[in-house]
Amino acid sequence: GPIKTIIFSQWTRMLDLFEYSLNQYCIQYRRLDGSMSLAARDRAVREFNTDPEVTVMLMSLKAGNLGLNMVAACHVILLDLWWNPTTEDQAIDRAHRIGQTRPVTVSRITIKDTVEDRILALQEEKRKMVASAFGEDRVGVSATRLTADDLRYLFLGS
Amino acid sequence: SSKIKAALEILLSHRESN
Repeated sequence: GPIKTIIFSQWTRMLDLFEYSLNQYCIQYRRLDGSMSLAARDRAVREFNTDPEVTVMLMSLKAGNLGLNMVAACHVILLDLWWNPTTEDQAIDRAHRIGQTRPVTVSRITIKDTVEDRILALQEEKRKMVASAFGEDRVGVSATRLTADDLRYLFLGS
Repeated sequence: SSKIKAALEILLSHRESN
């Protein structure tokens, strides 16, 4: 099948901006965000998975991070970062899951010298923490909650 | 925005190789 791409953002306004560019380049896409009805979401996913002309799916990180099977896509682009890396991983797993036969590429687009550098560092810390003590409840909780120290780090630096 | 430009470049490069 054709190479298809899922594009994630946590802001629907960012998806709006992206739609404008896709229209300019005449690239066919579907969209999935929390404001849509269940029927509209189903239709968007089905058309993305089956229509060869539709090569891009614009998804909000929150609406599209669990359950959906979108192995028609083998390319994932994240337009912005989420401080908890597991949320991003769940989003990427829409394409990288059982049934996928092609290698999946993931691109994270970040802007240098902004708070995003620190979000990347924070993600790395969370990954290390989960990896070092997998299965322990207290660590599990601290890995999924943004602490005061985390916030201080994000906005003020170390 | 620079992010949209970067994402479109990735998208279009895949489209060409396709």
